[in-house]
Amino acid sequence: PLTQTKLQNFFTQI
Amino acid sequence: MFEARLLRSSILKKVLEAIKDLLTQATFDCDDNGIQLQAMDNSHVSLVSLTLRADGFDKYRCDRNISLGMNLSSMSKILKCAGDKDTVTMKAQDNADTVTFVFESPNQEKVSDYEMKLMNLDLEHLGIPETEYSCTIRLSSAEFARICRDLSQFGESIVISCTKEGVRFSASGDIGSANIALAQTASVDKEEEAVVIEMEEPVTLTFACQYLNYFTKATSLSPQVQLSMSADVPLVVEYRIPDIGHIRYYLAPKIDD
Repeated sequence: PLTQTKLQNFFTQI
Repeated sequence: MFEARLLRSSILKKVLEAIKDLLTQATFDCDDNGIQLQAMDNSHVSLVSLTLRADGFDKYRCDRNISLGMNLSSMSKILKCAGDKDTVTMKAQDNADTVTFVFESPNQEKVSDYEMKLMNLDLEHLGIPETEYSCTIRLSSAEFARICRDLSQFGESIVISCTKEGVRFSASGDIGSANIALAQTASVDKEEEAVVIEMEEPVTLTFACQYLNYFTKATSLSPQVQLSMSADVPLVVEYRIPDIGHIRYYLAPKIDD
């Protein structure tokens, strides 16, 4: 099974 | 005072088509350089980043930076009232709570204006780091749309695998499996139909079909699309909008549980 990851894991919050 | 005029409303209509399935509302940030929009979809797995440069407009004036929070379904309703050949002008006063769209027919015999209420949107802005991608693939945007549509019949995910030989799109599910391999083009008559691959190292990543299909709503904005991939970072799907800017979609890959 594959899980859709969230973008917050990659981009920094400004 | 903010005022931006486009000779053809069709560009703005196509931009709206390209974002409205992903976003219900968004802020158009306007400054001297042009208009920027950055927003994540509701499930926070994809991000839309739109740039429309000031020099791409027929007329552009932005005395003070202004953020126009728009309900995209309302904006879409208004833009449907414009003819494709109409000129469109967006206008807002400083600190305004409305934006006005003015449509003018080519012979100036019909002039319509539509005023829309603005929204106060609480925004999360993400910093997108400069990334060197392991693979970039340029191909016809229509071909990419077709591949995403065709593979969606087989499963919820598409595996994109890029090697120096070419790029392979795969999907599998209950009815079976499908693979579409594109080789790098040796020579083509039309540049936009070429498949061009730049690869530092091979990459294989899995993405949700549904989102890739949302991104292909931008197909009419550009004859080509560029896919940029590196292991464990979001895919970038970029459509360059001739003479005015670009729309980029970022999609986080799926990972093993």
